[in-house]
Amino acid sequence: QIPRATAQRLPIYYYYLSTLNDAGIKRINSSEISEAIKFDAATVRRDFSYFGALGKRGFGYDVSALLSFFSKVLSQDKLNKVAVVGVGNLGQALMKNNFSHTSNIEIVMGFDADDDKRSIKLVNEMGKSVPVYHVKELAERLHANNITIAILTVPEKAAQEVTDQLVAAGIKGILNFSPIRITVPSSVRVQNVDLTTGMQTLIYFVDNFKNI
Amino acid sequence: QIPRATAQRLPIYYYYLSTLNDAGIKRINSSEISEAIKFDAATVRRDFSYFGALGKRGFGYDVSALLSFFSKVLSQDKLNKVAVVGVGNLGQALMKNNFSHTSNIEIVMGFDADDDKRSIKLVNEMGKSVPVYHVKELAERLHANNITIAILTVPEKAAQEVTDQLVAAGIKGILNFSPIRITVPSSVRVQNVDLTTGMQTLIYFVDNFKNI
Ligand SMILES: NC(=O)c1ccc[n+]([C@@H]2O[C@H](COP(=O)([O-])OP(=O)(O)OC[C@H]3O[C@@H](n4cnc5c(N)ncnc54)[C@H](O)[C@@H]3O)[C@@H](O)[C@H]2O)c1
Ligand SMILES: NC(=O)c1ccc[n+]([C@@H]2O[C@H](COP(=O)([O-])OP(=O)(O)OC[C@H]3O[C@@H](n4cnc5c(N)ncnc54)[C@H](O)[C@@H]3O)[C@@H](O)[C@H]2O)c1
Repeated sequence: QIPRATAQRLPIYYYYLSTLNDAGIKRINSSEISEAIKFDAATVRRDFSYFGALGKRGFGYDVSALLSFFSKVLSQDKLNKVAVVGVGNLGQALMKNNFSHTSNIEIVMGFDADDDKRSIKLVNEMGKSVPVYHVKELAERLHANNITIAILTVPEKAAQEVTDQLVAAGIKGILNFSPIRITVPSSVRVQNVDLTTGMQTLIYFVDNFKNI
Repeated sequence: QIPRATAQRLPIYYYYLSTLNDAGIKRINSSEISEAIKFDAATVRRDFSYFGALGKRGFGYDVSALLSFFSKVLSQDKLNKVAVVGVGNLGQALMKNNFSHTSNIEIVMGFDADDDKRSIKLVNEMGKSVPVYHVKELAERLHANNITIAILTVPEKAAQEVTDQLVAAGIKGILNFSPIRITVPSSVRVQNVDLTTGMQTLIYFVDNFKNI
């Protein structure tokens, strides 16, 4: 069982290692990783040891070996089809940009309670058009397409009701952008996204580190 | 000098402590904090000791004392006026939701290169209307309103050019939503936001922890 804090760092390691790999860098040690992504070097070493990825003294880690290792751990190998529920400003921004920097995630459809939204022509960065359905078709479409992960971008007052519909439709994971804590059974996983966390950190740095 | 990893956890501590305070909880110890926000208890104690906030053995930490302490550290006391550049889907979603859960941040204006965007009537959650100006007025309006922090929500191909305009206009911090790494002088701070990091972690949990 990997500690949650370690699991949350995983995508950041994966993202960083893929940029190294793209740049043709073959080897890296934990203090270089620590310097670049600002986790303590001891944390990096401890995290990597959970995954059994051990560096060689004096050599460090092999980048492409680590990358293929992490991509398995992060299940990059299979394509994860995802649905967006709430095709408003935020929903459309996500559907247009469709996680294009991540090869294993694709938003394949959207749902909305407003019939007018079904006529929106959304084309993602790969040039593929993404259909929008009425939310009453949620259970049937999620089943038919074997979709187990949804992004929640509905207004605050609809968030819990829509969550209950998603749970009833067999969803396993929800990326929650609404500002409330949604309640789900223990078999469903929720990851909250708070766009303000980055802003607080930014303000803190601007105020305290005039010139880093 | 506080380590960057500690500074990035600050807003999460602050957010969590404010929900405790709202719920009338007076005391908390590091392992309860660790359980709730899933950082290791040793990390919590170490972080708090950087700020000189020391718990009393057997008593733990006083929630309201910690909260007022953190709010100073995070400079919650002064209102930070922020501008959005790029009033498209993502920019509008941010301007409408205007960090309403955070008392010290307010988006006060938006800028766009498209003249049509100036007629958009954007009202935030506090019922205040947020004006949109043409991007050629950027330097003049930022100076007049003493705005030193901007949110970048323009398309990838315009990101660096707009960044250069912001730097020339005296901006000190940029919350970057565009997918590219923007280049700035060392006196300007950039915090990148990647909405996909949460999704990778979610998928990892759904695949590996069927029932947590
Ligand atoms: N986490 C953050 O920092 C952050 C930032 C911006 C927005 N948000 C949140 O994201 C959510 C969406 O914001 P937005 O600006 O895109 O809002 P929006 O009003 O533009 O879009 C919401 C959409 O949800 C649809 N909808 C309403 N009820 C529904 C239901 N029962 N079933 C299906 N669809 C339904 C609406 O028709 C609309 O299209 C809000 O909850 C907002 O608070 C969070
Ligand atoms: N980080 C993530 O995970 C994530 C998720 C969604 C969107 N995005 C990014 O956010 C950005 C905005 O996405 P969107 O869906 O809102 O795009 P959009 O096309 O809806 O909006 C972009 C806006 O920028 C304006 N603009 C273009 N050039 C400009 C310039 N030179 N000066 C000022 N304004 C200019 C356009 O007129 C438009 O209103 C994109 O870079 C996108 O890749 C990132």
